[in-house]
Amino acid sequence: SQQQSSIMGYFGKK
Amino acid sequence: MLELRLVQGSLLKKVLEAIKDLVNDANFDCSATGFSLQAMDSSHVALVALLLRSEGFEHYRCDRNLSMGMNLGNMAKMLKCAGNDDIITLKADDGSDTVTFMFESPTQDKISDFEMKLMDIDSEHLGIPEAEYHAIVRMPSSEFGRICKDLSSIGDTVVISVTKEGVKFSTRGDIGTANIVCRQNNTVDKPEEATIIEMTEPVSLTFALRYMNSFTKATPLSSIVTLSLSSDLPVVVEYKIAEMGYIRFYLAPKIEE
Repeated sequence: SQQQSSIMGYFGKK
Repeated sequence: MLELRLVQGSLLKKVLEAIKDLVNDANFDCSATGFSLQAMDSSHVALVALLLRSEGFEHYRCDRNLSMGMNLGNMAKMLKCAGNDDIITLKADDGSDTVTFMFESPTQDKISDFEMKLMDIDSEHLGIPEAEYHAIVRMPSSEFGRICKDLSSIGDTVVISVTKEGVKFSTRGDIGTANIVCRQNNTVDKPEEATIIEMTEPVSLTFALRYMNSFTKATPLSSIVTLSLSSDLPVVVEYKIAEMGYIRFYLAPKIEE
């Protein structure tokens, strides 16, 4: 099954 | 001191309608560049980035960079009180904990002031890297909105696949499956009705339809939507705001466990 990823896994904190 | 006068006030009304259900509270940042916002939804699955460039305002005064925390639901309530043809001016004094929205009717015979309380919002900006996308699909925003709405009556997720044949939107649910293919079509009379696909390699990604449907609330802002896809990145769903900037929604894909 598929799981929702988080946007924070792609874009780091500035 | 901040004073931003937007002749086409309906743009700001439409922007709020597009984002208020996705994000509850957000900081609006004001600088010499323009009026902008970056915020995630509460689940940290989607991110919205808005830019209204200073040149797009009839009058733009921003003496120093300012970040104003607003509840978007409340802001939308206030902007709903502006007429579609009204000129909207935002005003804030340095150090003030309120922002004022002034609405002027086109004939200047009705002028309204709405003052809204600002709030302290702890939010950090995320760095969005410049990326080369594997596929960029440009299509009528109304068509994209229709597809998301139709598919969400069948399933909860959409698989977006781009090949040189076209862009395919697929879903499956308890009652069955659905596939919608849009082929490249740039021979139409009106450029806003064209579907244009630029692809360097095929890409296929799965997304939650709930978020896609939320993004399509920006449809009144632009007749064209652009989807930028790469296999290892969130999709970018962009609505350009004529002569002013853009609203971009980033959505993290669903991935195999």
